[in-house]
Order: sequence, then C-alpha cells, then structure tokens
Amino acid sequence: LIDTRNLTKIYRLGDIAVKALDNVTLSIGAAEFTAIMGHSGSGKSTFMNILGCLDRPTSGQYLLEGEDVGNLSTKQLATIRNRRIGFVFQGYNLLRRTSALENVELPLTYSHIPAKERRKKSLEALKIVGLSGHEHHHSNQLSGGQQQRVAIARALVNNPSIILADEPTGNLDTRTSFEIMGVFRQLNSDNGITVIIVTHESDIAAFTRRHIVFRDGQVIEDRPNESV
Amino acid sequence: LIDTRNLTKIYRLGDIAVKALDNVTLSIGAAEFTAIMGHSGSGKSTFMNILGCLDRPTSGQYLLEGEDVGNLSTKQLATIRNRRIGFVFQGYNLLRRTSALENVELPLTYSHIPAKERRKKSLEALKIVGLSGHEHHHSNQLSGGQQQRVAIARALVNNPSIILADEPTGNLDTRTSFEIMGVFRQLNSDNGITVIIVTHESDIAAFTRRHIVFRDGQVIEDRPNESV
Ligand SMILES: Nc1ncnc2c1ncn2[C@@H]1O[C@H](COP(=O)(O)OP(=O)(O)OP(=O)(O)O)[C@@H](O)[C@H]1O
Ligand SMILES: Nc1ncnc2c1ncn2[C@@H]1O[C@H](COP(=O)(O)OP(=O)(O)OP(=O)(O)O)[C@@H](O)[C@H]1O
Ligand SMILES: [Mg+2]
Ligand SMILES: [Mg+2]
Repeated sequence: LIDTRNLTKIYRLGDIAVKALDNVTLSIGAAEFTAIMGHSGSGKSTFMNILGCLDRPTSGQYLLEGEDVGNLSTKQLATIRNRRIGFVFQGYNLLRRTSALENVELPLTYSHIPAKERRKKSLEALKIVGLSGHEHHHSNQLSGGQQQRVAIARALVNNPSIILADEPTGNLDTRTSFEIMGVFRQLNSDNGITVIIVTHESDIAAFTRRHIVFRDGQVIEDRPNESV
Repeated sequence: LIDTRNLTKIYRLGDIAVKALDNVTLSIGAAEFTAIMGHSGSGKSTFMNILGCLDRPTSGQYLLEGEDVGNLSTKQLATIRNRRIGFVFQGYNLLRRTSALENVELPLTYSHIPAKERRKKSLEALKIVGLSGHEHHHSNQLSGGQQQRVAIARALVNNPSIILADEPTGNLDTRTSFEIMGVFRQLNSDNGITVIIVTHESDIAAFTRRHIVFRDGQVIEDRPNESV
C-alpha cells in the first residue's frame, strides 16, 4: 500500500541544511497497525506529512497503492487527501471559533455529500470519541484533550482507507487514550483500515502490531510488536 | 503560598452552564512539587489558568502569598504573571514566525533587563531544555516536541518562584520527558521553586511528591506520592 524509497527531506534554514529525513526506505501494507516512535526531532512528523500528501520529499519516491505520488498534480493530491486519508495533526489544526461539529464536517464538504448526511456522519464520529454533547462548542471553548478528540473525529469522518495520527493521545488521560486506541484497533480489524500512529508512549505503542523507530531522520528499528 | 477557597468557574455557553471548577479548596505550600491529574475535561487547565492569574474564578477566593488575587488590578496581575510565575501552556502559545530565542526572551522584555542580559539568560534557558543550536529557528520550523521545549524555556527564563506547567511532556519522547522532569526537580530542590505539573502520565507524576486528582471540576484525591 505504502512504499517509500530513499525518501529524503532537507530543510534549508539560511546557510544550514537540516536533514529531517535521510534515505528512508520501507513498506507498509494494507490493514497494518503500526507505531512510529523516536526522539523529538527525529523526523516522525516530517515522514507523516509526506505519507499524508501534505508535503513533498526533497528526493526519493513515495508510492501509494503503486502510484508515484511525486507525479500527481496538486488537484489529484487534494483528492487523495480528502477521500483516502484521515490525518490527525500533532497540533490538531482546528478552526478555533468554529464548532466541534463544523470542524468534523469539513472534510465531507469536499465529497458533495448532502448536508443531512454530513451532519449524521459527523455526530457519529464525535460520539465515537466520546464528545456527544460538545458538538456545538467552539474549539477554543474545549479542553486540550477535547480538542484532540475533535481532530481525531475529523480524521475518521470520511471513512478513509488510511489513518495517519501524529501523537493522537498526547493530551489525553490514560483511560481516554485507551478508548481512542480501542477505536483505532477496531477500525483496523473490522474495516481493514491501515492505521499509522506516531507515539512516544510504550503503552500506546503496545496496541499496534509493528514498531518503526526513527533517529536523526533514519529508521533504526523496524520490528513486530513482541508484546502482542 | 497558594490558597484556594471554594474556587468555582462556570462557563456560560448559550443556555447551558458548564461547571469547569466546583468548589475547589486546597493549599499548596512553597517549594512543593505537585502533579495535577484527572480525565480530559476535568478542570485541570481551568484551575492552572486561575493559579497563573490568567483567568478569574466565577466565585470563591484565590490567595497568593496571603494576598487575595481577586482584589488586584489588571496591572498588578500582569506584574505577578511576569515576575513571579512561569507558565507552560497546554498549547504552547508561541509566536509562530518568531525565533525560539525571541520567544524565550519575551517575558524578560517586561522586566527592563538590558538586551545583552536578556539574550544570555534566554540562551541559557534554551540550553537547559536541550535546544542549543535551534535558537534562530522560527517556531513553525520546529518539531512538536521542540516547540514544547521552547515554551518550557520561556517559563524558566524570568527566574519565577512558581512554575505552572500544563502537560509539559505531552509531545516529548520518554528520554526527553525525563530530562525535562529532571530540570523541574532540580529547580524545585536547589532553588526552592514551587512546581505544579498537569500530567496524565503516571511515570511523569512519579517525579513529584504530591498527587492531586480532579474529576468533573472537583478534587477527588489529594495524597503524597507513595512511590517516592
Ligand atoms: N473557554 C471555555 N468556554 C466554555 N467552556 C470551557 C472553556 N474552557 C474550558 N471549558 C470547559 O470546561 C471544562 C474543563 O476544561 P479544562 O480545559 O479545564 O479541562 P482539562 O482537565 O484541562 O482537560 P484536558 O485534560 O483535556 O486538557 C471542559 O468541560 C471544557 O469543555
Ligand atoms: N518547516 C521546517 N523548517 C525547517 N526545519 C524543520 C521544519 N519542520 C521540521 N524541521 C526540522 O526537521 C527535524 C524533524 O522534525 P519533525 O517535526 O519531523 O520531528 P518529530 O520526530 O516529529 O519530532 P517531535 O517528536 O518533537 O514532534 C527537526 O530537527 C526540525 O527542527
Ligand atoms: Mg512531531
Ligand atoms: Mg487541559
């Protein structure tokens, strides 16, 4: 499903070059449930942004379902992002003075789904993450963990085939974190959705079946989850 | 040092009243090292915002060093915030297109400290959180965990007597989290700084000496850290 070959990302900051990703070559198959781990600044979010078609590599290839993403037009990339991929950003990226419901409905507006159906799906997604009752609250009226869950609901609402979640439980208490991981696990086992989670917590990574570890832009470890 | 009596915070959202804090009465002494825990939406950030003089309660009292904060003018509150309290926000609240160094220097500009001294203190604070070499990068060029550490450095730079940190390790890998907690522990034991940390992770709370647990705006548990 996902194939990266010699994926490299270099940021130029003045006269310094930061190699955020350094020749990353790996494959993630359909219906896998994978954790991406590594130190702060090791390249995890950069990798996720490229997988999610939100950013392009400096060099190397990214094949999504056999198709070279580097050859796609901006329009084609936007369609993939809206239809096939659900993305939970490390910083949530919610609209602050917009309600939870409207934030969650946003991806569906691109799919020409009737308003009634959009609302129904969005309320369902908010229910799944435990936010029933908060649908009309604006993002800036929600707690940190509630905002994080709105971002998660938004990633689920368009029935994506791939979920990319960058630290989705960073601001959640243990019980809520485990509920969310239970949701991801169910989407993976029941619906065959490929789930890739960036996390730094081992008890969150424990829900997944494969651990990929980054350091300084490189993959230094890639193994099955022994504790499963 | 910190005394709250029947502290209550009610948010009005349309015709609904959300009781974010419900009669919270507790005391935190000087040089204490305390963890505040509880489910998402239980009132932790609301409590921290009031302690940090960033918000006022709906009813009840907050005494800081014996002084009723409710009786202070906006100007006096601003002085307390800038001189006595270091605050790490759950959402960091950094200036995005401003360098890490400038973000960290910001609190010092209120203290009429000469530019050379401001820069020196800020570089030192960035070094303490492991960000030497990143001082000139803008916030939006830093990873999530790097941004979080800029926010922590900014809270340390004005030598506060109280540090209030709302989920300061939520986006940090385990090793970096433990380094940061080591910094807080040292500031507490060597400098007598009162440190109050919101966290949902038990191995982070393990660094502290007292655990306060919130649920639905109330304190349901308040005990020493047994594992110390
Ligand atoms: N500005 C606001 N307007 C309305 N309601 C608010 C506002 N800020 C917080 N609330 C509500 O108050 C309650 C407590 O919020 P608070 O941010 O203190 O929770 P928290 O314990 O910090 O949660 P988390 O662990 O998710 O960060 C929540 O139910 C939230 O929806
Ligand atoms: N827009 C940017 N411009 C310049 N450098 C960047 C940019 N984004 C990221 N970087 C750098 O690339 C490196 C990798 O960043 P990335 O965000 O992928 O790390 P991460 O593994 O997600 O870290 P964290 O766990 O702290 O979120 C870091 O050194 C960071 O400073
Ligand atoms: Mg990141
Ligand atoms: Mg909070």
